[in-house]
Amino acid sequence: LLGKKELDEDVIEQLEELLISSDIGVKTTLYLIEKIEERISRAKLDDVKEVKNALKEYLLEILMKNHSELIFNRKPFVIMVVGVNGTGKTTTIGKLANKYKNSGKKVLLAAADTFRAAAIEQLEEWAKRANIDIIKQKEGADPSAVAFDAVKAAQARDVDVLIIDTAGRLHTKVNLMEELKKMKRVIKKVIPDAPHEVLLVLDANTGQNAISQTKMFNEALDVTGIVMTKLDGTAKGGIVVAVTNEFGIPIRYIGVGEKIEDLREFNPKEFVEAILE
Amino acid sequence: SLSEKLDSAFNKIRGKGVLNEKNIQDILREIRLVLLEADVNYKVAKTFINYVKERALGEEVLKSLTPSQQFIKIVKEEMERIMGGGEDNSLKLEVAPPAIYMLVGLQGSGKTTTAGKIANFLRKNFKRNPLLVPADVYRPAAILQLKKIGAQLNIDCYPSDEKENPVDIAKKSIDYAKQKNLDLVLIDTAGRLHIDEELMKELENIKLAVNPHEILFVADAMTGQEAVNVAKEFDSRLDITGIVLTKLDGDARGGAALSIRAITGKPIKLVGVGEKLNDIEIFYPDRIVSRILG
Ligand SMILES: Nc1nc2c(ncn2[C@@H]2O[C@H](COP(=O)(O)OP(=O)(O)OP(=O)(O)O)[C@@H](O)[C@H]2O)c(=O)[nH]1
Ligand SMILES: Nc1nc2c(ncn2[C@@H]2O[C@H](COP(=O)(O)OP(=O)(O)OP(=O)(O)O)[C@@H](O)[C@H]2O)c(=O)[nH]1
Ligand SMILES: [Mg+2]
Ligand SMILES: [Mg+2]
Repeated sequence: LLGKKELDEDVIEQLEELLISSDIGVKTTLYLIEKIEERISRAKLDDVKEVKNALKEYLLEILMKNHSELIFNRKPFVIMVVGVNGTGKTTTIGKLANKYKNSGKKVLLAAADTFRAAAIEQLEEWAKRANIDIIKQKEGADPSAVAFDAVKAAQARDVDVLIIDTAGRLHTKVNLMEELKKMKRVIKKVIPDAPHEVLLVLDANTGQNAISQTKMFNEALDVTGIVMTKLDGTAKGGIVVAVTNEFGIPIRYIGVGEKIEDLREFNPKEFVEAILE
Repeated sequence: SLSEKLDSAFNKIRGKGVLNEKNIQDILREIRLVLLEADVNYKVAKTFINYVKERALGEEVLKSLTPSQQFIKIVKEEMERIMGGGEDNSLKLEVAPPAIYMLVGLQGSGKTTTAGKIANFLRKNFKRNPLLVPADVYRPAAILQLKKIGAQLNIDCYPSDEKENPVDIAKKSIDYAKQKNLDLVLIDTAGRLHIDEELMKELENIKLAVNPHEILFVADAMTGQEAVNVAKEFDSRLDITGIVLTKLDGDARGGAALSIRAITGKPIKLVGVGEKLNDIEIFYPDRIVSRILG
């Protein structure tokens, strides 16, 4: 039989592989391993099962600390959806619109991605599927002008929730980040405390770059919520652990497919169990 | 950066006298952490470190006057070798027309945009007459997206109907290209999960129907650990001929490039470096190596 020391090293290596492979990242992994090693050395953990439970505990601690749901305490409640290219913003908006409509809310969408080919038509299709109104202008129009119109319309039409779709952009592109800051200022001209939620959409397949993305979008806009998409794939999305720990931003929803109903509220316990299985 | 980390690691060792296997292990650990922070896959990093270890011990780094620089040199050489330094990674063009290319990959990786970019690139640099073929009948406005890209570039786009089967679209598009004397067909497929049996079968059926000269796996440069499993599955099902790495205009370290290359052995042919239709470049191994190593 292996001596206790070898068993520990073997377990630690397995843990390291499990955590790194889930995209939890080096920094958070080293921090968690350190805590586990402390408990092993105090002989408080005797087998892999106990170690995993301890790990579950620590992960849950991080995720629960910042866990909070969206509260629609403003009318119209304005949500601005942002993120890098291709993460699933437009699709997520379709899902959210449907979810909110089904819960009895009057929803309005704004097609403020006036740049990418067929972006407006893509969101229009989702509006049609959820049977919801959409504010749009011509391709190439000023995105802030669309946002402005949409907020005005939301007020005039007594809308409960307005969701604004923006073009994907890399967080490193200063002028594109400025465009989003301008949109936020323009929204504030109409409703001073809007947008009430700045929702950053992250892709579960993304590695450590998600930290840089969150940092830059947060610095530019004060991100108030995160959606992690594509968790129906094989990526574990462990990056949310580092992101929520570092920036204190709540994970609101997860995307689990391409259909309109494929959205769930973030459940920390289920998420941690999925990582550790 | 890697050189800063190694310098400081070696400075700690210097005080303790001669280099030995134990401190080589410490150095190797530093290198492994750099790779993991750059999103290189856990297992790929482990294998890579073993190559570096063998070379380090074999080349008597232990006796070197500048061990830190020696290590960096070994790491860079090993990585460039794996990345395909010296290998032919050109697109297949010398075929009886039309050359048929198929773009595949996960959702949102940049396939549709890349189809436009490749068409533009080959028309500009190799005088090709491309046909863009929208074979994504699932995503809302996907066909329109490629149609608009074609219009922007003044490049022909096959008039796909979203009620059609992607396999039929692909087949008919080849006849269409021949009729119109277009010598390059770019088939844009829907994003899909590598674990979606039905949709992976669809790709196999498209391949069987039109026998592409290039099957390009389009991967997002910011992909994390799962890059290996995704690439492995697409490769084992389709025998991809090349890789396109997109969104390299960001600040992702791009470790996925090493992972994908290591697991498939297939060449990285092109890189996407922006949202505009001329933002595409040929892949150079040495550039991605310095990026991964920070
Ligand atoms: N499997 C899966 N696919 C998703 C999910 N969310 C979005 N997608 C897919 O991801 C792709 C990109 O989605 P979009 O909604 O266009 O992403 P976007 O962020 O709006 O993209 P840009 O506007 O171009 O930046 C589409 O193929 C979607 O169907 C998800 O939760 N699971
Ligand atoms: N910055 C940057 N954005 C890119 C690059 N390539 C593609 N994009 C953007 O990434 C987003 C997704 O691109 P698409 O071409 O729609 O991706 P796709 O793979 O066809 O998506 P699906 O068909 O839904 O799977 C769009 O916003 C593109 O403009 C690139 O090299 N750099
Ligand atoms: Mg979008
Ligand atoms: Mg596409």
